[in-house]
Amino acid sequence: SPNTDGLGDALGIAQHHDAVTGTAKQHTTNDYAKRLAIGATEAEIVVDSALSCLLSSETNGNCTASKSTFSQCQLLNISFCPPTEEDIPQGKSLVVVAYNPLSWSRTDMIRIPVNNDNLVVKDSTGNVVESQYLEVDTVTAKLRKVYVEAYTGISDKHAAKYWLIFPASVPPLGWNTYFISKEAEKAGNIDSYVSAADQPT
Amino acid sequence: EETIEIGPGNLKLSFSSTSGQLKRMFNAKTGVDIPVQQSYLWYSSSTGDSDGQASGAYIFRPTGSTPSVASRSVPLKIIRGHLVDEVHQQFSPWISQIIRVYKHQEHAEFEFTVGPIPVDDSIGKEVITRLTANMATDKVFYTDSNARDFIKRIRDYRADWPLTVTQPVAGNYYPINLGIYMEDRNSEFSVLVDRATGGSSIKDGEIELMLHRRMLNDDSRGVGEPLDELVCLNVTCEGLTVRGNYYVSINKRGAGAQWRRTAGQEIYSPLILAFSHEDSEKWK
Repeated sequence: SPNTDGLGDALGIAQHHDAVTGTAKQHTTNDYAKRLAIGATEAEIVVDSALSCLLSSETNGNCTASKSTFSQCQLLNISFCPPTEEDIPQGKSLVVVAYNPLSWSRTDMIRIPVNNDNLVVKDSTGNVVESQYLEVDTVTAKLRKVYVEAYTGISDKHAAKYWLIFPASVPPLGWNTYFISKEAEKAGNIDSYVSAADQPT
Repeated sequence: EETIEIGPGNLKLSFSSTSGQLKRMFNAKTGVDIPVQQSYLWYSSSTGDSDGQASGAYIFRPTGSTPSVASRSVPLKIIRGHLVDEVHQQFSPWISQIIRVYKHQEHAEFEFTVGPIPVDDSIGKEVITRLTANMATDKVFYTDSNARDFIKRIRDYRADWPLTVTQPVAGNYYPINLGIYMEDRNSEFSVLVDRATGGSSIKDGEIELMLHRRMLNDDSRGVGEPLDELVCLNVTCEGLTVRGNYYVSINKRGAGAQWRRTAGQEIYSPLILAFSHEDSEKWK
C-alpha cells in the first residue's frame, strides 16, 4: 500500500549540512533531488487515496470502495497540469479538492492552467464562484517548454492558454471541493472575467 | 498620467509610466503610505585577489560593494481584473517579474524568474532584488532565526564582539528562512520569502534578497566545484532558472508581527490541490 517512507528517508538525508546550505557536489545535489522527488511522488499517492476515501459517500469506513481517482500537479508554477488542461466533456466536471493543513480557516486564490475561457466554477453547494482568466505569459510558456521535458521526459507540444483564478475558502485541517464545467452558453451573470491588459509606453 | 495605480482591494501600488518602476505602496485601510523602489541587480563574484578567496558555494564575496543594475527602466504590462491585478516586468532577457495584488489580500506578491544567468563574459553573478523605502532605519533591521523569532540586526555591529568590517556587503548578510523587516517611527516594511535565502539591509531604508547565484570558481572550502548547476535537454545545457515568490507588506509600527506570523505559516503550508473528472450529476 502507498506510504510516506520514501519521503521520510529523503527528509532525513536532506538534513545533512551540505543539503541544507547547498554546499554539496553536484552529483550529491542531484541525488538529494531524486530522493525528494521519489518521496513527494509517493506522498502524493497517499494524499490522493486519502482524499478519495474522504470524499466517497459509499465507503462506510471501507476506503477501497471509493471510485474517484485524484492526481496532483508538481509543475503547476510553470503552468503544466494535464488534468486541468484537458477538455472537459459536456456533463462532466473538473473536480478540484483543496486541503488546508493549517489549524485556521483560510481563503486563498487557486490558479490553474486551462485551455477554455468558457468555464464556470461552482462550490460544493452549487453556487457560482467568482473567477478570472489571465493569459499565460510568454516567460512561463518558455520555462514550461524547457523544464517539462527536462523533468518528465514528456515532449510538451501544447502550452496552456489561460490561468483560471478563483478564491477557495477552506476550513481548518479540512477540505473544500470546487467543480469546474463548461457552460453551453455563457450567461451574463456567470461572474467570470477575462482580464484587460494595457501596455503603457 | 505619470503614474499607474494597481490593486483591486485596499492595497495600492503605483508605478512610473515612464520608467516602469514601482514608486509607492499605499494601504487605504491602514493609511500607511511608503514611497518604494524595487529593482534587480547583480554582484560580480570575486575570483580572488590579494586575499585569494573566491566567491563560491560556501562563501559570498562580491568584487565590490556596488552591484550592477539589471535595468533602470523596464517595459511593463498591466493586467487588471476583479480578483487580481498583475504587473508584468521584463528587467533583462534573463530577469522578469510579475507583481500580483489580490482583492482580498493586503500584501503584494512578487513572482521572480531569474536565469539562466549568462557567464559568457567569464564573470560569475549573484543576483539580488532590492527594495528601497523612504525610511530612516538607523542601521537596524530584523531577520528571522530559523523561521522562529525575528532578531534585531545592526549593520556593521555584533553585540558579542568588536567587529572589524572587511566585507561591507557579505559581512552584513544574514540567513533568511521566513523574512526580513525594517521599521521607522511610524511604519514597518516586511518581506517574507518562500525559500531559504540570504538578505540584508546595506543602507538605511533598503532591503535586499539574494535570489540566484552562478559562478565559475570554487571557493576552496571543500566542495571542490564552482556553483554552476545546469539543466540539460538532449545535448544542450544551460544555467538553471529559478522561479519563486516573495511577499511585501506595509503596516503601522507594531502591527506587522501578526501578518508575518500568519502569512509565514500560509506560505510554508500551501493548500494541497488534487484534481479529478466526475459526472456532474453524481458529484458530492
